[in-house]
Amino acid sequence: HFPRHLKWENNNLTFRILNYTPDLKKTDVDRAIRSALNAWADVTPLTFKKLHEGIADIMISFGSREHGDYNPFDGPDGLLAHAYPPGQGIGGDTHFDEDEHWTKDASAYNLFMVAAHELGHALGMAHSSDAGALMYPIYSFSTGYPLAEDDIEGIQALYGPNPNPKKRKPRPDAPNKCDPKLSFDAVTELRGETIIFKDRFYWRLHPQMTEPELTLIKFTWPSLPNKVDAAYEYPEKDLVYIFSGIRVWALNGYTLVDGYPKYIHKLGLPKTIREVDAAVHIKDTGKTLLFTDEEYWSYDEATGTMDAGFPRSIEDDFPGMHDEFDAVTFQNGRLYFFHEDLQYEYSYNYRKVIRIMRTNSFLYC
Amino acid sequence: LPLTGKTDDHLLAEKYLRRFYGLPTGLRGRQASSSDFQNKIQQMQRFFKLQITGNLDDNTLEVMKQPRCGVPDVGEYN
Repeated sequence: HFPRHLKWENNNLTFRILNYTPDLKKTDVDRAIRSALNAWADVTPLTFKKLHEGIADIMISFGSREHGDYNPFDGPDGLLAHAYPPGQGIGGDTHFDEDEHWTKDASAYNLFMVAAHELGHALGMAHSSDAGALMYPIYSFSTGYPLAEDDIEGIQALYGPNPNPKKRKPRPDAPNKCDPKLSFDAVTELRGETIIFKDRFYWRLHPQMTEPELTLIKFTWPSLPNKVDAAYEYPEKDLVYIFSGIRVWALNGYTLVDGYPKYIHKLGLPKTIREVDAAVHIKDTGKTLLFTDEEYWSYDEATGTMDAGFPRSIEDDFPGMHDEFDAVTFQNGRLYFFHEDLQYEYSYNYRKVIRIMRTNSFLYC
Repeated sequence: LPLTGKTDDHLLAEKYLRRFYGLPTGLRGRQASSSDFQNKIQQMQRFFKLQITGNLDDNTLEVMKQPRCGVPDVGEYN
């Protein structure tokens, strides 16, 4: 919250849209603003009435550079918008930078997403340091209901819950790296760094840094899905393959390779396989191991074909662990298998488990 | 392309910290302003859950260059 927990004393608020961006149709702007207000109204007793003239509590406008409040915008990118906390006069007012290109999709800055964030300020919400929260200061695009648990907790601390709540599934907050129950979705190397996928996020681990960096997947790779099942790096071609459902994407660094996504069945997996649980490339052998349920496959990268004699049982060939894995990675001659909140350090040469640790210790917890 | 000079990054950071973290402006002596700068960088790094170094490293600069909301991360907006 802002200092002094600024909030509106009255739950029935008015808003007025003073002008419109030429980037969108008037009806699209109206819809974006109304949807953004509804996101907050759904979880509080607040109501919003539109005024077409006069002074409203929340005055919404588009302007560029110096636009009359001595808090100028800065041209394209950078600052996108701002809003003032509840109060008289300029309090509650919301300004969007007209030098941005506003859209109703992900192609540029999505007006609905930015409006939902700014209207949060207009209602008394300050910035959140939770990267999964709507009130996180940096722009990101996502579909579906925009508020996370953190946002809902914050706004309900000011206004209370909605007496007639609508069924809304909030976004999960950002994962906690030191959660003892932490599990991973996928792990891969990427040019000397380790990338760990979890829900909508990924951690980036650099060998010279002690603090993993958490980012939204969509922020770095807008064309990737929100959930990753498996990932592996093929360093000979400087590619990272990302699996989600029946599709696989190829990344060259941070750029999506043309022609992707492709179906996982193009690799030679039968059509009955609907997702890959984990994947790892073993440099020494040139093979990529793909884990699905209780079995695994061996893919020869050089020939682009599945090796004969597969699938084989995970339990038979990797004894001492589990029969299914969430994620696998290969580092310094060792395989690291992740199953729920445990990780198994496995010697590929000696075919045995060396250590068992908590999954979160991979993130230095 | 010419590499961005260290000065440009420092100016960007100063502007960012002034706007979003209340870095004081004006003449306050070299020592005072340098320690303020470092403290504010640490505050920003703490907020964004970056490694808290107090230095203007690449990861910190990368965050500062992201498109964002104009409301400060600390204090009241008026």
